[in-house]
Amino acid sequence: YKTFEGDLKWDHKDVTYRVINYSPDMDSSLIDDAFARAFKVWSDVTPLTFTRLFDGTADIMISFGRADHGDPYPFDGKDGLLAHAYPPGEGMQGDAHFDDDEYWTLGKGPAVKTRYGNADGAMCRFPFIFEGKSYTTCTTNGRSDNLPWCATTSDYDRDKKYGFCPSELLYTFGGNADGAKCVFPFTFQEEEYEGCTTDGRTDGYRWCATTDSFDRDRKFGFCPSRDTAVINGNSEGEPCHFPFVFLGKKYNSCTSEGRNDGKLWCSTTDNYDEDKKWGLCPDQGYSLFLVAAHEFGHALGLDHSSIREALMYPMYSYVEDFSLHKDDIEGIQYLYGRKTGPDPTPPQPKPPTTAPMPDPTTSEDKPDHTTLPTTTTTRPVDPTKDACKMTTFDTITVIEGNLHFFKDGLYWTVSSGSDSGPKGPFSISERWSDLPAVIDSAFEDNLTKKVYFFSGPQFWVYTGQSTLGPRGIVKLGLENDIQKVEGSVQRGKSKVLLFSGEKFWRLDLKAQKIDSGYPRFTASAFGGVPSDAHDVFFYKGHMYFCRDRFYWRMNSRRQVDRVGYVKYDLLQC
Amino acid sequence: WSVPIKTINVTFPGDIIKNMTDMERAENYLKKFGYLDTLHRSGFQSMVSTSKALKKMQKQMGLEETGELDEATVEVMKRPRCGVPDVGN
Repeated sequence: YKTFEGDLKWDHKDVTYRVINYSPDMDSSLIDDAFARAFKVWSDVTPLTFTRLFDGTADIMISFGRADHGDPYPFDGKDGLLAHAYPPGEGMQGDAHFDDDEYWTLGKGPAVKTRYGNADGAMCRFPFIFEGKSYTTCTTNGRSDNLPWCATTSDYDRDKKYGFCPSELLYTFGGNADGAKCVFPFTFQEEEYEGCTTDGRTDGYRWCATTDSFDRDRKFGFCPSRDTAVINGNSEGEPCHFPFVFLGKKYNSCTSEGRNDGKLWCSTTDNYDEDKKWGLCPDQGYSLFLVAAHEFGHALGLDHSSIREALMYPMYSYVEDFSLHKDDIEGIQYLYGRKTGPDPTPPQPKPPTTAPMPDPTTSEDKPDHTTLPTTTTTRPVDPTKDACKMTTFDTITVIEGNLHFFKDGLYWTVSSGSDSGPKGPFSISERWSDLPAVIDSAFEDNLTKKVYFFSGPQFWVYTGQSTLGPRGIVKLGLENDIQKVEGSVQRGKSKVLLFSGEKFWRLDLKAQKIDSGYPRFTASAFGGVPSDAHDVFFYKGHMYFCRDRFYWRMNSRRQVDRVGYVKYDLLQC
Repeated sequence: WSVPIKTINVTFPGDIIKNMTDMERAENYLKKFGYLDTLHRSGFQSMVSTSKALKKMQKQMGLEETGELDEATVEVMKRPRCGVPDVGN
């Protein structure tokens, strides 16, 4: 790692930031979230805190701009330079600028958050099925008001879950009209406009009036980009027109013909040869979170690293499961010290630990076979397998009061009463000899202390060292097409919620049957958590929904009261 | 066998043209990111040689330090990146 000459750094730990404006590429809430997560990357490993200001001057002023955007370092159109930031200090120092000629996403194509509809603002799910046809973008099909919409599950025909996509016909951002929708036609300098325009501006942002006359009312807002809109060219914001004619040939999709840089483009009218209206087709885009985390590194005092895997390496590359590189951690801690509290560096595996003796209880179940315990001692099997380096786990659950993290035949434990980090790894097969390597979900019955394990379409029940199973989950009343149970949460004494995909079922433990009235949609019963959580469990009075490296914690009033990293908050790395 | 397509390059209106030779791109890159610096000392302008600057850049980027504008170096120069200079501030 490298710091700036003179080790420039903030002289206070409570750093403030302010988002000056937004990109039309993503919903403002997604942008705010990306910035907040980017700051958290650094606050997780230092004593720094980041507070957002909504007016006045903050230490780190964040803005989007194009080309010449008010500092001596102009951006260069799409690709090339993505962003820059200044090292800590007064004035422009500490500020971060993002090139709005880039297509900002979460790194994997359009990130489309819906509004209205019946999906509580969920993200669009692409592709989705509508009337038997697959859609990879928002569509206006099925509507007479020309509003683009999308399904928020993979099958609208089945689930009927939908929301509206960004459109100037629905809302604007910025400006002075409080997000009101565009009014077409509107007059500007006595000319009539039927759509968003960049006229009257030098920064290239598309805008519209929110009344029928800008000349009279001076009310305006910026137009959000549709997911189908082209980037750059001379028709920014317009959708591709398919088919279109180019050099006399008909094209039904984006093409790189005519360009020597390999970029895909399309015409925004039916005939490029006649109209010459075009733009670049939407691509994967750049992850605003990753770029922001890098830029904020500069804003905190880190210069470029020469380690390719480090966040502070100057080149962009998308990584799905991001975690801060050791080099970045060492760099930022050189400037600001370590975070007080749990040690941010991975703990060394502890010496052999004795697991609590299982309490064999009699069971009404008739075991398929019984495995006699060979040992009641668990010991780390491979100290190099560090839980803190795992990005995701097959499942997380609480057994005997302690968190258990399962992954590929191994598990780690975290004691609920200590902050000493994870212990392990231990071998699953040593403690539960009948189980397969991959456990999709598990829970311990509060009453009988039996532990239920789910893997694929099967489940096992452990009573001490005795096993029942494997049995098919269909025997519990789950449908045949359910591939696996991804989450399980006990409710009361004898009910357990089982999660799979975007639905959940309620299992009656006594009857060993699914209650009637299920399945239900997770999104409708548990608002604010990811509908595609890959793990759900109950811990210390809260439900945890995990997706990727993050968890959403829900309290007993079904409010999400915390979103955090599994690694730091639960594993205590 | 399909007939090879004859590629025709078109000048698109409003396109931000980045067509430049590899050497132009390299000089631009080395200057912009601080590898190729002009130093003013007592009115004498000295320029670090391009080869030396290339080596410095190749070292920073984890490339083989050839000091020559090889294919790998050109490719790296085309990749999206942060605008903060790598050398000097």
